[in-house]
Parts: sequence; structure tokens; C-alpha cells
Amino acid sequence: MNIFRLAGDMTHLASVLVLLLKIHTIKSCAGISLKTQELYALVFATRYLDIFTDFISLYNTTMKLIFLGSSFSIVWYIRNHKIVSRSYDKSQDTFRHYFLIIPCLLLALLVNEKFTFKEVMWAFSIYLEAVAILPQLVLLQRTRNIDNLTGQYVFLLGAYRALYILNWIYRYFTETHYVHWITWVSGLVQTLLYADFFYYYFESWKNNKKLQLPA
Amino acid sequence: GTKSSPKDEL
Repeated sequence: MNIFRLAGDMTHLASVLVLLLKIHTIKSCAGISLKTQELYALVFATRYLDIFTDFISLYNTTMKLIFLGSSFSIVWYIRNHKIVSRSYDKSQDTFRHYFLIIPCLLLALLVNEKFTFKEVMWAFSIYLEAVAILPQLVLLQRTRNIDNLTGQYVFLLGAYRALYILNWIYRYFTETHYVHWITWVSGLVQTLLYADFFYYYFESWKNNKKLQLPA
Repeated sequence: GTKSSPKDEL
């Protein structure tokens, strides 16, 4: 575990906490894409199939349980909570799941580390995570007033991905035989998707203005 | 790919 990896995981954890804070305390999910949250729940459910079979560390297992639990509870809150669900605007969140899920599944069947159920599901989760933010980014473009917590949530998610790239660079130079093309290419694509958002996020921060993405 | 590796990242 290096500092970039730890910082990346902590940033990821912070993003989840920011979203839970918004949902629990403010009882609102305005500006949050349920589509993206459902895709993340699917990402974790398919990636962590090894949770009971391969023990890596207590840290690893604990984080997996946190990400699984939080992603499914966020979906539950947006769909079923009496007050929270009222702030969800379905008409704006129109991205189709299968438009992302099917290509990722096909790619996972073709490009994987080993052709077994667990490995294909793992590759699928990596590909799906790379694009899962798209419904959220589309929703942000449609939202006129992006509140601070939503902006911070997406910023933290992007920062987590950027830190993972630094982690891979560090590991490549410090560990022998550390080569992971599937995670590297997908991770790079995933981080690039945030480039546009980052640009406007820093602009709004620099000029002390409300965040707004051009349509 | 030829072999699968242990997944120590999240």
C-alpha cells in the first residue's frame, strides 16, 4: 500500500460520505443520477465476487463491505425513501443502462485475464466503472444550479481516479512484474471523462462562482 | 491475457 493508493481510497470513501451526508442529513438527492448509482452497485457486486474466497487483508475486506453496503443503500434511498425519493427528477435522468452494460459485458467476454466466470465479471466491473459516471455527467449538464455537495461528490470521484493512476505509476517502478493493462487503460479512460468537469470545477472555484456546465 | 492475478486493489 503506497500513499497514492491510500489517498485514492480515502478520496473514494470521502465521495461516498459526501453523498450519504446529502441524502441522510439534507434528505435530498437532487442532481444525483440514480442510473450512475445503480451502475456503481452493479460494479461492486460483480467486482467483489472474491470477497469470501480470496482474503487479501482486513483493510481490503472492510473497504469492499463499505462500498457494497453504501452503493446499495444509496440506490435504496433514492428509489424507496419517502422523503429522499421526492427530490429525484426521473425526467432529467434519462441515460439508458443497457447502452453501457451490454458493450462492457461483450468487451469483458473478449478481453479478460482468464476466461472464467469470476474473471469475466471482474473485467466487466472494471469496464463498467470507467463509464458509470456518464449518466451523472449528462445530468450535471442539464442541472442549472449544481449544489456544492453534488459538485464536491463528482470532484472527489474524479480525484480518486487520478490518484489511482499515480498509484499505478508508483507500483510499476517499485514492484516487479506489476503490469495490469485492463485496469490501466480503463482507468485512464475513466479519468479522462472527468477532464471537462475538472476544468469547469476549477474555473468556478477560481472565480468564486457557482458551478455550471455548458450544455 | 494468460494468467489471472490476485486483485489487491479496490
